Amino acid sequence: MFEARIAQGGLLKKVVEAIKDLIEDANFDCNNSGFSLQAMDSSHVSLVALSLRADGFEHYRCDRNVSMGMKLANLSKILKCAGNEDAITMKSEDNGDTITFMFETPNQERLSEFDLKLMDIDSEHLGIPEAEYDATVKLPAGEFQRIVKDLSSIGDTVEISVTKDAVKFGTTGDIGSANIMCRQNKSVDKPEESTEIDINEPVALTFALRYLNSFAKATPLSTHVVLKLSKDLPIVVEYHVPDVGRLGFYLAPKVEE
Amino acid sequence: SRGQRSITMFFPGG
Repeated sequence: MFEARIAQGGLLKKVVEAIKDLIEDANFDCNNSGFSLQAMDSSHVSLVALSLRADGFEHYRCDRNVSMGMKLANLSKILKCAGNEDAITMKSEDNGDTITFMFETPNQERLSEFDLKLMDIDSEHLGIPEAEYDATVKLPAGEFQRIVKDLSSIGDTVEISVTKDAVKFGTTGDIGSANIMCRQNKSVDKPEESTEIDINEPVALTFALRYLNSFAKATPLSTHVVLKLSKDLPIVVEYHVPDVGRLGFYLAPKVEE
Repeated sequence: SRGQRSITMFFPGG
């Protein structure tokens, strides 16, 4: 059987809220080392990869590898019934056709149980190669969310260019153009406001803002977002959850036709 | 104009 308990149930809620508009359904794969998901959006332009480590849970038991297919909209409906402070326990029997979610309030006065029907989902699993990236940028997650939102009111695509000491986001549209530059800033009083750039090679790539805006729904998960870029490769947009795991988004670049 | 590539072009099926 599979059983996992997470005290910060709000985390699970945030993860599902971050991906539910991008992917319709997905298999949640559980094994000894943890809980993971990989899924593409319906246009096969982007890929979501979630991994939550077994030791990030208070209790974790997985007797044999299980793959549980769920419709994200339905999972979201159920998790919305959990309080942000609730502990959440997930439970499923081997070869079971449901997964049970138990929500416990911090004072343990209220205990709720919801069963979600599992589904068979055909999903193509892609191999994500280990890569050394030309540039890695770590910036406050809220800052990135604001940039992609602001640029979306001007254009549909963004060119992200990274040099040694700055990252630039630029767009052009019918009404005009916009450029936002963030300088490297490591030595701030508040570490959550730092911007760090690690570069092997200057790089500039163009991406659809619609997807980046969707990825930015993961902002509540982490103080920072990490962007990894290489010439002619998908961008990686990563949110790390300390001691628990990571939510990564991969987006194929736009090309000149 | 700019074309959108598919993510499957970059990551092989596993």
